[in-house]
Parts: sequence; C-alpha cells; structure tokens
Amino acid sequence: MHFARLRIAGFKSFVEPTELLIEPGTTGIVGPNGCGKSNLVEALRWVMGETSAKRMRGAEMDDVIFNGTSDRPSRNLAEVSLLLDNADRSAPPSFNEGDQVEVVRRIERTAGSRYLINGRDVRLRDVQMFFADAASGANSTAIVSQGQVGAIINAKPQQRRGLLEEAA
Amino acid sequence: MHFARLRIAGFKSFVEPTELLIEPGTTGIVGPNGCGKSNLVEALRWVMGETSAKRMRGAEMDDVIFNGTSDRPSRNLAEVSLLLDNADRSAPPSFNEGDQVEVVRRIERTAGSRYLINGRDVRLRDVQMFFADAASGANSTAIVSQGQVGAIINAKPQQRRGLLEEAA
Amino acid sequence: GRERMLASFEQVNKHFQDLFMTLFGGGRAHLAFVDSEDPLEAGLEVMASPPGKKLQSMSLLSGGEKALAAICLLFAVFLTNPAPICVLDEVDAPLDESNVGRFCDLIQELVSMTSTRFLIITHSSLTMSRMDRLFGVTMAERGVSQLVSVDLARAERLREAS
Amino acid sequence: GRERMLASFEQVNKHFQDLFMTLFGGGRAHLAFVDSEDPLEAGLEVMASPPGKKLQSMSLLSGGEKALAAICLLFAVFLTNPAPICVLDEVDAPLDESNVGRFCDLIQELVSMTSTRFLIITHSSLTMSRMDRLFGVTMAERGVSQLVSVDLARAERLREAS
Ligand SMILES: Nc1ncnc2c1ncn2[C@@H]1O[C@H](COP(=O)(O)OP(=O)(O)OP(=O)(O)O)[C@@H](O)[C@H]1O
Ligand SMILES: Nc1ncnc2c1ncn2[C@@H]1O[C@H](COP(=O)(O)OP(=O)(O)OP(=O)(O)O)[C@@H](O)[C@H]1O
Ligand SMILES: [Mg+2]
Ligand SMILES: [Mg+2]
Repeated sequence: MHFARLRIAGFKSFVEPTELLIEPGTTGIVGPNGCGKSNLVEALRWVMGETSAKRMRGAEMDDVIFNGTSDRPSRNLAEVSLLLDNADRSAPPSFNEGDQVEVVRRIERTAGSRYLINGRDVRLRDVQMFFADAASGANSTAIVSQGQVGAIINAKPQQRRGLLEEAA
Repeated sequence: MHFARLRIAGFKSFVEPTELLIEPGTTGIVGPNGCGKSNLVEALRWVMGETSAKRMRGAEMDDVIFNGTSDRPSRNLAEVSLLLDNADRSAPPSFNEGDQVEVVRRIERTAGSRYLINGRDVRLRDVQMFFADAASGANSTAIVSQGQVGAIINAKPQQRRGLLEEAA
Repeated sequence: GRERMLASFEQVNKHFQDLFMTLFGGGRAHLAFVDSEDPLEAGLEVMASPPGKKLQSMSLLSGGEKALAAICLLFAVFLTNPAPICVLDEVDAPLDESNVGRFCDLIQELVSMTSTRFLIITHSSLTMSRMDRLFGVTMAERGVSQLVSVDLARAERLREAS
Repeated sequence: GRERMLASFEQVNKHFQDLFMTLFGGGRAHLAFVDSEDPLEAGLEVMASPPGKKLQSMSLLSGGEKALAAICLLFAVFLTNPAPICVLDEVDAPLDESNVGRFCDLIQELVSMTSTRFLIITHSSLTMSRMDRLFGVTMAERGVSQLVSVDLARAERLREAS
C-alpha cells in the first residue's frame, strides 16, 4: 500500500483546496518561515487520527480550522483527504476490496470530527487501527515533526524509551 | 569597561593555549559541527562565574577539564583568563585602579575552582558581583547559549518570566 | 518591588513591540502577564501576529516565527541595560534567508546604538558575510580545537560557491 | 512482554550502531537501559563517541552531533519496521554542510533499501538539490498557503546563487 495523494481545504493556512501528489523516492518541501510547510505535515498527521490539539500547536482541535486573515473571514469547516494506492491489496481486511483507499477527516467548528474510509462513516478508532497496521499511525516514528529531534535530545531517559516502545 | 581578550587552556576541547581577541563590532565564529564553538562560549560563561555543570552540558564541574582523545591523555587542570580594558575606569570600585582587569579561573581535578582578579585570590562571589555590576553575569541575557531560543519558546509562562526578572 | 517589576515590564514590552515590527516588517505583538493578578507571581505570555495574520498566542506560529519572536524578547531585555558583551550561539539556525538578513540588520543597528561587542556563532553563510571579522574553529587534530583567523574575502568566495 | 522488549531493543541497538558509524564516518555508539534492572521500567540512554573522541553520554556532544545521533536513533527504530511514508520536518537544521551531505546519502540508501516515500521539509539548499522533486509553499496572499511545483534546474541555479 502506498500513500499517493493528500488533499487539503480549510485546514490552517491552506484555506483554498490544495493537492499534494506523493511520489516514490524523495519529495522536498521548501519555502520561507511561516508559509505553511509544517501545516502540511500536520494535515497528514491529522487525517491519520491525531487526537492531541497540543501536538498540533493548538489549544483545542477547532484551532486547525482556517481562522481568517486581515482580508478573509474565518471558515467553519476543514477537510483533509488521503488517497492510498492499494494495487498490492495489502490494506487491512475490511478495506481491501479496491485499487484505492481514501481516508477523509472533516471537522466543523464546535461539532467535532467525522471520519470516512471509502465514503463510509467510521470511528476515529477505525482510522487509527487502519494506519497502525501499516506501521504509520499519526504518532509513529515515521513522522518526525519540527523540534522532535530536539525533544529526543533533551528527553530524560524515561521519556526517550517511549520512542523505543513504538518499535515493539 | 570592555571585554578585550579570552585565553583558554585545558578547557574542554581547547587543550592547547588559545587566545581570542574580542574587538568592537561583530565577530563571527564559524566551523563544522563538534569543532568547539560552543565550548568557547562556555569558557566565557565559566570564567564569569557559572556554577552549574549541567548548564555546561556536564554532570560535574570536573567535566570541563580536557578529558583526552584516542591520541592524547586527559589533563588535570583547566584555566580561562578574561582580560578587560578599563581605560574608562568604569570597573567596580575595588578593582578600578588600572587600565586593565584580568579575571582568571582555574580548576584542578577533584580540587575545585580557584578565582583570581588582577592576580589576587578572590571568592566566586566576588567574580559574580564584579560582572553583575557590568550587567553581564554568566547567566545574563547577553549570553544566549545554543538552544536557549528554543527553551524560551517551549517554556511555560512561569519559566519565561525568569527571563524578565534578569532585567529588573 | 512590585512597582519596579511593573516599570521594568513596561520598558521591556515597549522594546519588544518595536523590535517585533522591525524584524517582522510589520504586524504587532505584546507581552502579557498570565495566571495571576500579582505581577510578582504571574507568568509571561507572548501574543503575536505577523503581518496579515491573526493575533494569537505564540504557540500557533511557525518554527521560524517563534524563533524570531523569542529573539525580539531577548533583545528587548538586552536593550533595557545593554551589556558590554553579547554572545549569540546559533540563534539564526531556524531562520530562512530573508529573516537572517533582517536579523543581521538588527545586529548592525544594535552595534551603532550601543558600545556592545558581539560574538556570533553561526553556520549561515549570509551571517558570516556580514560580520566585521571571522574566526574559524577547527579540529585538525581530532578532538583538539584550534582558533584560526578567517579571511573575509575568502569567506565571501566560500559563500558564493556554496 | 519482556522478551519481546529485549528482542526489539537488540534490533534497534544493532541498527543504531551501524547508522552511527555511517553518519559519523567512524566512532562508535550504543544504547543502554538505565535507572532500573527491569527493561520494561528502565529509561533509554545514548552512549556515543564521534571518531577520535572519548565515549561519553550524549550530553557533552555538540548541538550538531546530538542532532545527528538522534537522527540515527529515529532511523534505527524506523528500520525495524519501515513505514510506507516517512516525513522529516527540518531535521537537517542544526547540521553543517558536510553532515547535511551525509544525511542525504543516508536518505538515498533508505530509498533503495525500502519502498518508503519520503517527504522532506528543509531550508537547506544542499538538501533541496538532492531531492527527486521539489514543491514550494508560498503565501502570495498573506496568511494563505499555496503549493507550487518547483523546477529542479531553477533550484540548482538558486543554490549556486545563494
Ligand atoms: N487555524 C489557522 N488558520 C490560519 N492560519 C493559521 C492557522 N494555524 C496556523 N496558521 C498560520 O500558519 C503559519 C505557520 O505555518 P507553518 O508552521 O506551516 O510554517 P512553516 O512553513 O513550517 O515555517 P517554518 O519554516 O518557520 O517552520 C503561522 O503563521 C500561523 O499564523
Ligand atoms: N572535557 C572535554 N574534553 C575534551 N573534549 C570535550 C570535553 N567536553 C566536550 N568535548 C568535546 O567538544 C565537542 C563539542 O564541542 P562544541 O559543542 O563546542 O561544538 P560546536 O562547534 O559548538 O558544534 P555545533 O556546530 O554542532 O554546535 C564534543 O565533540 C565533545 O566531545
Ligand atoms: Mg515549520
Ligand atoms: Mg555548538
């Protein structure tokens, strides 16, 4: 199973619908301070089932919804969709029918998140289990957020072992 | 009063006697990872009366003494000397006689630190008071160590105010 | 005690607001006491909005924006009582090229406003090119540091080659 | 439980030792359990000595050396069960040019060893020049992000100009 495409709308500074194609090998993401690179990473963590607003620099989950600029009003809805290529049929059993799997997460201000896999409403737990099988849940070692290297360095030995336990 | 010259011997990776001239304006310090740039900064903090081994990345103060390499044995003595230009006679009263003031700190393995100002044995407290008058004690805001910007960012509001109190 | 703390806070806050607008090329920011009515007990919060963006606590800003705001706070405190020496160990690390340039502009201004001598440790070729002089630290022998003078013209050529 | 933990630890430790020697061009390092006899309770310590230097706990290393060691630890865990996607947000920030080059060599090797797709956020022109493709994030309208494809040849010219 491969990660193929990320679509973002209304999530943090990506108010306009945006599409990122994820191709084999290495894709560099560049741009000035504050332009939205880490927001892109957080959109991916979020659609994969991130539950901590704090881990996405907010105070509450609604903080991921575009909150406006001096020229635009805020939005009430944010949506991120992740498309996975499943030609090798390696997806978890209940979603292994087709060539593709699409995972969608939507949040509406004060109304919480909804989750869909291939258009079907599912619970947060289903999304987290789906990615846990693929060894790439929202907090797996495979997503190293900005400052995480520093956190490992500064961690007390007990905190650092939390890292090792994700491998077991 | 101006900071004029720093001399280092046996302190961390600066085993050989080294001299840094501190001139007006901006002096850049460059070099690859691990070559000793931060050690230079720590030598300055140390001679100005730093008491925390932890703040200098060690477990105990003896950790600042050159501990050897695969080709050289460790040393038992480290010394840092700071020369200040006092042409404007703005030094604290008890040391305001001459055109220069030299502050020296020595440490001998297991024997602790000795402090000298203009060749006279003094206590740690005298060194700290000397620099406190000049608004540049070992922990003043004017020495921003590697990672300190990150610490301010990650600090809880209570910790961050510690920073403000240095100004009062 | 309390009076002095409030006066000092006002002074730092004023410097902070000015520095923020200088380094961010606009926007606004201010410091605030939180968690307590008593200024001697309260914590320090930073409220900031870069140009065109909404005012919010520092946590939602980007890595580089947070670093730039923290640099403003450090220099705001510095300006209330400039020390004869100011040492900065890789504070420009999270900044993009344009923000490094603004950081260097600020240092230039501080040099002209105070008699402080600056020691700036950096990996940035842009910062290096704007220093009055450069010293390199090398380990020709492994584990043993040596200080060498670096020719600024050579550093300029290094910068163009990198 | 305990058996599995120890087996997993051995696996990560092996990868860690190899990666360290690769990224540091020599030297040695290993992981150790501390604070408890019970591997399910103990904390994780990193013992490291870059080439030519003494073995010591990670705390005395330089900023860049610590970052490189932490990167080795992250990839050691990754290699025990490579995920289909690996996202790295500015992990190369504290590294000097030569270490950035080694970091890129390692990524290349991971690409050939696994089928993992890498998303690498960076400010380093050297890292940029070694990516298979580049996307730029811009804010032409303030506060609004847009994704644009970046021509690698143009990025190469940018790199030579900076
Ligand atoms: N809910 C939101 N609505 C609108 N904008 C937001 C929201 N949350 C965060 N932002 C904006 O997104 C910007 C941060 O973007 P991001 O962290 O992705 O930057 P970056 O490209 O990673 O920068 P750096 O290189 O400094 O790390 C901030 O300026 C912030 O104001
Ligand atoms: N007591 C000591 N004796 C000998 N070497 C030491 C001692 N303490 C630290 N070192 C060495 O000094 C090196 C760290 O130097 P330093 O932190 O100054 O590097 P740096 O130039 O600041 O690098 P970076 O750019 O990565 O921050 C380490 O490799 C460490 O092994
Ligand atoms: Mg970022
Ligand atoms: Mg350093």
